[in-house]
Amino acid sequence: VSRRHPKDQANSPSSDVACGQPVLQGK
Amino acid sequence: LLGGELTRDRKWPWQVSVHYSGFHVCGGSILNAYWVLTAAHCFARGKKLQTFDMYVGITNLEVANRHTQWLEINQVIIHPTFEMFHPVGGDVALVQLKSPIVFSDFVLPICLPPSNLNLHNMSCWTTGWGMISPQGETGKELLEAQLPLIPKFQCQLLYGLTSYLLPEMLCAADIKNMKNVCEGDSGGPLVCKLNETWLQIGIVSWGRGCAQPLYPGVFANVSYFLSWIRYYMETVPNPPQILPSLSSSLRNNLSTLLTIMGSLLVL
Repeated sequence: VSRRHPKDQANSPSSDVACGQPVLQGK
Repeated sequence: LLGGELTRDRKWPWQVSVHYSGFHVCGGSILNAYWVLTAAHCFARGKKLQTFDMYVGITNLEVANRHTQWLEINQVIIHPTFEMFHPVGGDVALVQLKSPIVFSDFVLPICLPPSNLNLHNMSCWTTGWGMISPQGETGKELLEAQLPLIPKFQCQLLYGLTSYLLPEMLCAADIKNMKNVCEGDSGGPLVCKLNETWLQIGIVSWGRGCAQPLYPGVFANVSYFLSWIRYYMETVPNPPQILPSLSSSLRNNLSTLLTIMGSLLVL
C-alpha cells in the first residue's frame, strides 16, 4: 500500500462528494 | 460476521479497516475526508495511537489495490459517556486522520441519518472482517449480511436480566438464518437504504458471543450521537498539511517579496 505523499494533496478530495451512494448498486 | 456473504468492491465504499500493530482489530466508516466513525472500545486504554493504522478502499485484507489508502490517526475523540452508564455504553469514537482521504468509486463517505428517522421496516446491512465462526475463525474478505432490526423490548427479553440495554442502543440479527456480528466487526457500520441513499444508523458495539443461543448484535444508535458527531466534525480544524515542496520559481518570488518587505521595514 503506497503511503500517501503530500503530492497527492493536489488531488485531495472535493468535499462535496455525494455520501451513501455507491457507484455499484447491489443487485 | 457469522453467516455473512462475500461482497464486491465498490458496494460498501465507506468501509474502513482499523489495524493495531499490523492486524485488523475493528471496522469503521468514512464520514468525510478527515473523519472516520467507529467504536470507542476499539481504542482501549493503553493502546498507543501511533500503533494504529487506517485502511480504506480495501476488501481483501491481504490484497491492497490501487484504490487502497493507508492513513494515520491524528486524534481520537471518545464519546464522554463511554462506559459511564453501561459497560459498553456511549461506544462511539470519532477518528481524525492526519491526511485527507481521496475519494473515488472505491472510497466514498456514508451519510449520517436525520435525527427523526423512522427505522420501522427498513432493510439494513452490516459489513466487516470479524470472526466467521463461534470458534473464532477469521476471514480476509469483507463480508456483508442483511440484518433485520429487532425491537428493543424483544431484544431485552432475549438478553434476559443479565444484560440491560440503554436507550442509545439498537439490536439487529437474522436469528432464523444465523446471521450476526462477531468480534472484529466492532466499529463497523449498520446501514439502511432510504430513497436510494444509504444511511448509517448503527455502529457495531457488543453482543454475547455470536452464535447459539443467538443473542442479537447490539449497536450504538447513531441518531443518539448525531449532535456530538456533527459538533466535532464542524469545530475541530483539519490538521496542518505537510506543504508540497514549493516550486523553485514560486520560492524565488517569495524570497524576493520578503526581501523587499524587509528593506521597506528598515526605511
